[in-house]
Amino acid sequence: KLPQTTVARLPVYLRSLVYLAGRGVQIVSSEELAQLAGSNAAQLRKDLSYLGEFGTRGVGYDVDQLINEISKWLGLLRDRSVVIAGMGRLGGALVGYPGFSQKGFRIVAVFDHDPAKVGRGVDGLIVRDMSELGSIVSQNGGVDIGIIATPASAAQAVADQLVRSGIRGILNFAPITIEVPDEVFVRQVDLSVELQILSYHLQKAERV
Amino acid sequence: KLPQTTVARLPVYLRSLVYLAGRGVQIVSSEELAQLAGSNAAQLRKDLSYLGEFGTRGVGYDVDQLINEISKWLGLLRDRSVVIAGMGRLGGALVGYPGFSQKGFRIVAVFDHDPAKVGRGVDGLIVRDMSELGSIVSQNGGVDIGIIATPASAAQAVADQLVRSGIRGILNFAPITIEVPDEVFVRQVDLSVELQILSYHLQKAERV
Ligand SMILES: NC(=O)c1ccc[n+]([C@@H]2O[C@H](COP(=O)([O-])OP(=O)(O)OC[C@H]3O[C@@H](n4cnc5c(N)ncnc54)[C@H](O)[C@@H]3O)[C@@H](O)[C@H]2O)c1
Ligand SMILES: NC(=O)c1ccc[n+]([C@@H]2O[C@H](COP(=O)([O-])OP(=O)(O)OC[C@H]3O[C@@H](n4cnc5c(N)ncnc54)[C@H](O)[C@@H]3O)[C@@H](O)[C@H]2O)c1
Repeated sequence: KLPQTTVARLPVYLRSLVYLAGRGVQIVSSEELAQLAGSNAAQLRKDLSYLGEFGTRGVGYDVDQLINEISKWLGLLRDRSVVIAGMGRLGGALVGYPGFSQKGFRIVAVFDHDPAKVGRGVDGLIVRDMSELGSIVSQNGGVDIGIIATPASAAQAVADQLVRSGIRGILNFAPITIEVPDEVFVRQVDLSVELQILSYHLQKAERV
Repeated sequence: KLPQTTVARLPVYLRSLVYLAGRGVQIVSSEELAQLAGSNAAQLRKDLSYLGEFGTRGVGYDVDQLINEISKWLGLLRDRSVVIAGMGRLGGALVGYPGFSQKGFRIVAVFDHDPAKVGRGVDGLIVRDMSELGSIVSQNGGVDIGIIATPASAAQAVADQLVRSGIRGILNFAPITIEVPDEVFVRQVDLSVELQILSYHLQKAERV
């Protein structure tokens, strides 16, 4: 079991390692990897120590070995299936993004409840009605992750539908805290919150 | 000076308080506010204690007073001006989102370097060429925040241009760590990282 803060940093280390591998680098020091990941070497060594013994003191880490190890811990050695609920502005941007499938996240179905959107083709998929969620998830033999890109007013109801269909991972963009059973994992991305955190720092700097 | 973890939670408390005010609620207990914000009452009381003495033991917090106080700390008592660099899928979704201006974040200009996009109208603005960033920022008397919605390959160069124009807050969507001087604040949103964190939790649950 890894600390939550370590879990949140592993994907950034992985991103940096994949970048290095792409440039043919085979061994990397903790300093260099930490720099690329926007972290510091001591924290990086501590985080990686939870995965086992990997680096050689004074030499560094084997890039390919570490990529494989982190991918294993993050459950990335197999594809993950994803559905999107809400095909508005944000849903439309997400479905077209090639970066997800490149990392093993396959968008298998997209949903909306607006009759003007249901039935339309987007990036090789047909927008389905939310009422079909349960049957489409079981036709796919289960789905790993549901993305909520609906207005806040619909987000809890949509979360309930995703959970009822057997989905256990939710990425929620709606600016509202959703409640789910203990066995369901939620990651919340609230872009307004990010802007407000920046505003705090700007305001602090202005007062100096 | 507030702890970073407290700063990151204040906007979520604010979101919940605004929701309560909209429903006419005037006093709220720490338990109820924590529940709405997806946090716990002890942590909420600790976070708010950094702002000063607000709640009355046994009674709760004054919703309007707390909204005003948190808004002050977050620098939200005045509008913040925002520019977006990169008017592709994501940039297009962001410029049209009414939620930003409702919270006081006004998108004043949008940029791209693709001649096919420059000059087009989007949501009341004209897409400008990146080369005009400096002059447009000074015409606006300075801009608070720059959003990077370009590919990773361009992100560092774009960050440098934003900093050179005097912008001190950056929200970066490109999956790469950008380097900026100490006086510039960066928030990183990497949606693939969010999916990978979900994948870690799913994998852990599968192994049980
Ligand atoms: N667009 C952005 O840049 C942005 C930024 C920050 C946050 N958000 C949040 O992301 C969410 C989506 O934003 P958007 O800009 O794409 O909104 P949008 O209005 O463009 O799209 C929302 C879509 O959800 C659909 N929908 C509504 N209720 C539904 C339901 N019960 N089941 C299925 N579909 C339903 C609508 O028909 C619509 O197509 C919102 O919660 C918003 O606050 C968006
Ligand atoms: N679309 C998504 O859902 C999504 C999800 C996760 C991450 N991202 C990240 O967000 C960024 C944008 O993604 P997208 O899907 O909108 O890509 P996109 O290709 O649709 O749009 C990128 C835009 O940036 C412009 N651009 C490129 N170089 C530029 C420069 N030097 N100056 C100004 N503009 C420049 C391009 O002309 C294009 O219009 C990428 O870094 C991507 O990895 C996007």
